[in-house]
Amino acid sequence: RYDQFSQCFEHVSVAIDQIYKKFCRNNGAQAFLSPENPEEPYLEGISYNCVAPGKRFMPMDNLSGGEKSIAALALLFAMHSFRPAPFFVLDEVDAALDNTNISKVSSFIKQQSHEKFQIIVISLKEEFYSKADALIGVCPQEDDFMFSRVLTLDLALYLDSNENERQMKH
Amino acid sequence: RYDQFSQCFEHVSVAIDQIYKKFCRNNGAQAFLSPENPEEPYLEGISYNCVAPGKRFMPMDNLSGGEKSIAALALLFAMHSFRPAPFFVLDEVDAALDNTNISKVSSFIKQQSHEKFQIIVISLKEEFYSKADALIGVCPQEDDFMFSRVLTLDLALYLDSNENERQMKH
Amino acid sequence: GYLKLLLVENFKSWRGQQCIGPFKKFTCVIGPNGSGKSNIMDALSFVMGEKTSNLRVRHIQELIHGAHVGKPVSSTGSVKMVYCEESGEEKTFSRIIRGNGSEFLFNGTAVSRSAYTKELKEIGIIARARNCLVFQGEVESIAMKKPKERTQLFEQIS
Amino acid sequence: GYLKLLLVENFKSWRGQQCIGPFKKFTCVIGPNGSGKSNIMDALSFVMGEKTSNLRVRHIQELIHGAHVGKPVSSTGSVKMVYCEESGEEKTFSRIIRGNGSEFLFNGTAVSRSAYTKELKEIGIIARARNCLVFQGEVESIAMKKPKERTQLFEQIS
Ligand SMILES: Nc1ncnc2c1ncn2[C@@H]1O[C@H](COP(=O)(O)OP(=O)(O)OP(=O)(O)O)[C@@H](O)[C@H]1O
Ligand SMILES: Nc1ncnc2c1ncn2[C@@H]1O[C@H](COP(=O)(O)OP(=O)(O)OP(=O)(O)O)[C@@H](O)[C@H]1O
Ligand SMILES: [Mg+2]
Ligand SMILES: [Mg+2]
Repeated sequence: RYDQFSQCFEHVSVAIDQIYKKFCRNNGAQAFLSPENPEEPYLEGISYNCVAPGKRFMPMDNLSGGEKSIAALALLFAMHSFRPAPFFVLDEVDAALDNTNISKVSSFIKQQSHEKFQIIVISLKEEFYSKADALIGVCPQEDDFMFSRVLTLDLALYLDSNENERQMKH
Repeated sequence: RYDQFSQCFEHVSVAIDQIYKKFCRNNGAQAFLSPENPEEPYLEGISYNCVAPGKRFMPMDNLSGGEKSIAALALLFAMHSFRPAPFFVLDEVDAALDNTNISKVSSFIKQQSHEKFQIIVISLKEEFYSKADALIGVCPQEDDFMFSRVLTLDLALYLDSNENERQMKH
Repeated sequence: GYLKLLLVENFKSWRGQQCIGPFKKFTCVIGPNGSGKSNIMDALSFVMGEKTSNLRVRHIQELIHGAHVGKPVSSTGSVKMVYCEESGEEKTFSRIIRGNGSEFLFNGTAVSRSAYTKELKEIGIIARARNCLVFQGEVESIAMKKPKERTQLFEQIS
Repeated sequence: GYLKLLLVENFKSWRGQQCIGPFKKFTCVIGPNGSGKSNIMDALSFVMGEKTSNLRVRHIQELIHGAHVGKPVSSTGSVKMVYCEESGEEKTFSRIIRGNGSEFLFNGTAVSRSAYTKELKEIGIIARARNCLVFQGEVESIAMKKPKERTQLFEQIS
C-alpha cells in the first residue's frame, strides 16, 4: 500500500510541473507538491504551491480566482495521468478565466484530446467551444414542464467549408 | 428586536419577488421566503425558493448553476434594499451566467445604478462591462514582483462619438 | 478506447429515449442556463455507479424525469453508455432505476454491482476515485483543499 | 451620496500612492487574471473596518505591498475612501496599518474605531453586515445557505 502511494505521488509531482508549464506556456512557471512528512507521506498532509507566470513564490491563499483555477486544473490533469481513464469530462471549469487563459487552456485540451485521451467540456464561452471537433447543443423545450433536446454539429465539416472558402478566395 | 427582525423580513420578502421578476423579465417567475416558524421567524430557519422562468416550483437543489446565481443576486439586492448602503460592489457575479442572463442582469444593474444607488462591478465579460458608464482598467506591471497600475476610461465620451458617428451616417 | 454515445431514458430533464452523441476526441456541450448540460454529467456519473448523494438528489427516484415537480413520467429511468475500444469492438454499460435500487447491465446482460464495477475498471474507469469527472463549481475548491484532504485524493487514485 | 475615489498606499498589489477612480454611477473594473481587481475589493472592505480574517490574509502585516513574498516595501500601508454627499460635501475615511493594529482617520482627524464605525453608519454603511460588498465566488454559496444561516443574515441587517 505504501509503495503504491509513493509511486502515485512521485508520478504526479513530476507530471504537475510539466502540465502547469504547458498551461501557462511559460517555463518560469512552477508547480510543486510537498508532503508534510517526507518519510511516510500518506500519514500527513500534502501541500501544493504554484509560482504563477511573472510572479514569485507565494502561498496559494494569495493567488487570485483565475490563478487558482489554473492551479487546480494542473493538479486534476496530473492526477488523471497516473491512471488515465479513457475520457475526461469537465463542467464549466473556465468560469473564472480571462480570455488569454481560456485560449491557453482550450489549446492545451485540444492537444491532449488528440494525443492522449478523449475530452468532453461543458462551456458557455465561445472562445472555448469554437476549438472543439464537435458541438452538442442542448435546447430547453417548453411544455407542462421543461425537457431537454439535443442537436449535434460536427465542426470538422464547417472547418472544411471554411478552408474551402479560404482556398477559393485566393 | 423581534419587531426589527419581522419588519426586515416583511420588506425583503416583498422586494425579492419584484426584483426576481425584473431580473428574469418575466412576470411568471416567482421568488419567496418562508420562515420555518411563522410565529417567531428569528428562532428557526428561513427557506428560499424560486420558480425560474418556464419552469415549475422545485427545490433550490434542482436548479442549475446559472439559475442559482440569479436567485442569489435577487436575494442580495432585496436585502440591500432594506437599508441601502450608498454603493454596492459585486466581484465577478456573472461567472456562471449565459449571454442572455448577462444582458438581463447588466441592464437591471444599469437601471438600478441610475435610479437608486451607485454600483461597481468587477467583470471579465465584454457583454457585461460594455454597458457601464466608466471603465477602470487594472494592468499588471512586471518588476521584481508584480504590482498593479490603473487606467480610467469614461465610456460616456465614447458613446457620444458613437452617437455622432451614427448621426453622420444618416 | 473512447466514449461513443450516451443513451438516456427519462433521466432528469431528458424525456423519453434520447441519444446524446456521437462524441469526438474533443467535444463541447453548449446551451443556455438550466437547459440540461450538467444533467449529462449526472447521467455519466450515474452510469458509472456513483451513489445518489453525489447526484444532487436525496433519493434515487428523484432522478426520474418529472420527479422534481412531483410528476414522474415513469416508474423507472435509465442511462446506457456505449464505449468503443481501439479495435472497434463496442461495450455497453447500463444502469436502470428499479424501485429504491438499481439494476446493472454489461453488454445487455444483468450483472452484480461488483462485476459491473470490475468491467469498468477493465477499461480504466475507477468510479470511486471520480478520476474522470470534474463537476460544476469544483475547480476552485480543489486548489484550496487542506493538505490532509489532498492526501485522501491521492489515496483514492493509487 | 456616492463613492468618488479610493486612494491606496502600499496596499496588496498596489505600490506607492495610487488613485483609483473617479467612480461613476455604474463603473466596471476590468483586467486580466491576477492583475489586482479583487485587491480593490479588499481595499474597500479594509477601509470599512473589516477584520483581517475576511481579507484573505492571516495577519494585518501581510496586507502591505510585498509582504506576500517576504519583502514588504514599507512598515505601513493605507487606504483612504473619498465619499461625496448629494450636497457636494466630501467626507474622507482612512485606515492605516500601525504595527499589528490600525489607525482610523475621519476627515483627516484620528478617531477611535467605534467613532469611525458610527460615522460610516451615518452614511449607510454597516460594515458588520457587509451589506454592500459581494466577494468573488460568494454568489452561488449565498443561494445554497441552510435556512438557519439565512436567519443569521437577516439578524445582521435588521
Ligand atoms: N427529475 C427531473 N425531471 C425533469 N427535469 C429536471 C429534473 N431534475 C432537474 N431537472 C431540470 O434540470 C434543470 C437543471 O439542469 P442543469 O443543471 O443540467 O442545467 P445546466 O444546463 O447545467 O445549466 P447551467 O449552465 O446554469 O449550469 C432544472 O432547472 C430542472 O428544470
Ligand atoms: N501583499 C501583497 N503585495 C503585493 N502583491 C500582492 C500582495 N498580496 C497579493 N498580491 C498579488 O495580488 C494578486 C492577486 O490579485 P487579485 O486577487 O486582485 O486578482 P484579480 O484581478 O482579482 O484576478 P482574477 O480575475 O483571477 O480574480 C496575486 O497574484 C499577487 O501577485
Ligand atoms: Mg450546469
Ligand atoms: Mg478576482
